[in-house]
Amino acid sequence: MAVVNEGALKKMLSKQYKYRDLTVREINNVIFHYKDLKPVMDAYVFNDGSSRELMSLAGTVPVSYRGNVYNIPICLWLLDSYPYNPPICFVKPTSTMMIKTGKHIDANGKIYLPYLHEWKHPQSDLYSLIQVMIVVFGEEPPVFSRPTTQPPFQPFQA
Amino acid sequence: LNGGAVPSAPPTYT
Repeated sequence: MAVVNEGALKKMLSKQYKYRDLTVREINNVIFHYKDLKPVMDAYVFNDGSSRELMSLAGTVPVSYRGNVYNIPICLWLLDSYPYNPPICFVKPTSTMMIKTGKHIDANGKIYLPYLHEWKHPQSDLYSLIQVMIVVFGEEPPVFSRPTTQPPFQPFQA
Repeated sequence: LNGGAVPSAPPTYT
């Protein structure tokens, strides 16, 4: 696991994040508890086609479903106004997975939760959000494994 | 590789 120290994190966020210290503190708390999430600066493409370098937390979270634990791949994008706006959250299916749309997930994998809708700093934070996701996904997983490829149908030949 | 967990998902939804 790549170790991202606080200085490096602050440097990554220095250009545009208005509440950098708050954001760094929250990211550190999350990556301390969820070792399979890591902070990554990457280009986020908005609905209007514009893109911006934003901080994301990408990786997997452990979700318990029917007695087994699955590492569900997610990506949380932090706007430069974070924590005064909620993160934009997606499930990121691998090629062997398919999205299960529902009231919490759309066809693009975007995650909708009351916790995000009602986001308000400082009552809301990334660590609690992830805990909520883990509970919700444990009841309704956002991804399932794709069916294994069936052998091609062989027409009967006399 | 960074050693993160391998993503996994429940068996196919039916």
